[in-house]
Amino acid sequence: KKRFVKILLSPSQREVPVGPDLFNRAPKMAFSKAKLTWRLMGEGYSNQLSVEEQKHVLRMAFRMWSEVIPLEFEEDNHSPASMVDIKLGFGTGRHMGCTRTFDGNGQEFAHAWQFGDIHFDDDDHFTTPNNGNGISLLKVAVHELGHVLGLPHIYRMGSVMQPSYIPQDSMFELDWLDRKAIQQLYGVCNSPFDTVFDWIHSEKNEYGETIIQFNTYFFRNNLYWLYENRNNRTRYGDPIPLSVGWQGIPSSGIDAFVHIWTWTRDAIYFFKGTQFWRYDNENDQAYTEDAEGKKYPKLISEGFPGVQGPIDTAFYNKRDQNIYFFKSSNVITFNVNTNQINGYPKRIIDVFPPVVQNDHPIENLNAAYYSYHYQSIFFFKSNFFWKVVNDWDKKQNPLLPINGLMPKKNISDQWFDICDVHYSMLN
Amino acid sequence: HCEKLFHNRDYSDISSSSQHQARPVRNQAAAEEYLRKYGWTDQINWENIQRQKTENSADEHRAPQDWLDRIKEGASASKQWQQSQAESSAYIEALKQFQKANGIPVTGELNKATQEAMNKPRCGVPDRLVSESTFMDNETHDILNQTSDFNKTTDTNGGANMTGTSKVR
Repeated sequence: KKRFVKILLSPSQREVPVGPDLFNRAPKMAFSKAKLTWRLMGEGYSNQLSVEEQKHVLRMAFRMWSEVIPLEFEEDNHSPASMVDIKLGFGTGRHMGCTRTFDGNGQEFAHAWQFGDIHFDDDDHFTTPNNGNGISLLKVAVHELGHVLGLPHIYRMGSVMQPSYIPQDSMFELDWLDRKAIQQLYGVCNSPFDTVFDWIHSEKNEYGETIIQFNTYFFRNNLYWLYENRNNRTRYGDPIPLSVGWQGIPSSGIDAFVHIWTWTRDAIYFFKGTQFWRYDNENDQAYTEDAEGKKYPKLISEGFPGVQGPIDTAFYNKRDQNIYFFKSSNVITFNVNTNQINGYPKRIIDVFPPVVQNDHPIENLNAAYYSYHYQSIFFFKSNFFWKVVNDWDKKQNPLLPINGLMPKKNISDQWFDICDVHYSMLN
Repeated sequence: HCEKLFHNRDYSDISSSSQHQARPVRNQAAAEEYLRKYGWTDQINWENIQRQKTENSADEHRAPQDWLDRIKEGASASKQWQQSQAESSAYIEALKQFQKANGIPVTGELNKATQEAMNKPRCGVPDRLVSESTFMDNETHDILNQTSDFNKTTDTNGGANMTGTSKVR
């Protein structure tokens, strides 16, 4: 028997962005485990592609679903077959004891059983991604996995769950509505972050003009995501290990990112534990020694006198040119011009008072983030965020306290689909 | 003629001419079978099919067993005619629903566009399933079929987000 339970989706059980009417319908079925195993059966290898190619494509298909729901998939080639959650195989005609016979080349190319197995018709011509002729195995696999996870056919242009195969020139991805559909069954990803920041960098355009650009990054444990604010999702293919994208800084557990940006100073720092590193934007790696002869990593207390590591998080406020260091229930401001703290530490709740009584993180923040996209400061703790009152908020409501914290919201309601994937699927 | 005794380990040298070709939908009988198979005539209990020990026949054009039984029992001609009419209207209704879902003009006729839609490569899972807990029920299905607007934030002034909308990972 497959391991699934009948679940009644309700706001108290799952964070699912659906209307209340859907909860009154028949209970929906979904896998109850957070991690599922899969195997490409040895007797079901395709005759058309190498085994490695088949597994690579299937791995990618599992990963694509994993990137949008809190569900991980791990290839399992060792356990007894009965213990494997999802078994896949290629066959023709009568195949693998299946009750449904394949029809040969054309028409039906695969089928799947909910919470069960996937069979591909090896009489149909499957190809790997970026190989134009034939049926994309990746697209078919993602579609059939959708059935295994509980989705029906969806007659909507752009949906991966359309019953008929639609060839596409470029790689396909799960669009917004497909994501929402599967999230109706499995909920959204919601886990705390280590740090969140916008990384500013300059580039020259085609005219040789310097343009300033920013990217938004989310760090959690040993992984990071680039978040595309315009598209309300992460970059396709993320997460990526920290060690791949940010060389020279610790490979996990970053506490804070600070970018000091004044007319005379432009320096990026990463913090972990009692130490910090300076990042070299030009060469895209941490300095071991910068142009001023300073060696890294350095103790926080040496680089920022008066500030003792470890810290919870920090951010640079360019309005007052202070770095705000957060530790437990306190905040310390460090002026980058005088290189001194001044009149601190103070309680976070006093410097950033709650707009609504008792709605405040109080202590142990995970991240403090100034967003260029929203032009606001956000505090993150657990699965929630609080927005700091800004000038626009004050104009709308002059009664709001300066630097007040707006009522908390779910991180997943503003930054969507930032999901872990199983470590075996990392590039 | 020298027949090869051994093939490649991955059978890549076996020519595709040995592949069995699927029978295309070209007539009403084939269309009826298609509509029945994929749940347009009657919703299908997919989980029951998974549990079946015996296979449905690979002959797609054989009439359903209960229909033959009724013939053997000597049902009256008028009864047969009434049933034929009912099945014909059920078929036309199913065909219309299929045409509507696929963006084809709803005529109830098996025209070229409809045949093309039926002959496209497709998934073997039925389109219409019984409204149990299997997959989602069709009402939820219909909601998913609707397009919906969502609030896309717009970039503010000040540094542009460099990432584009490329689908290349």
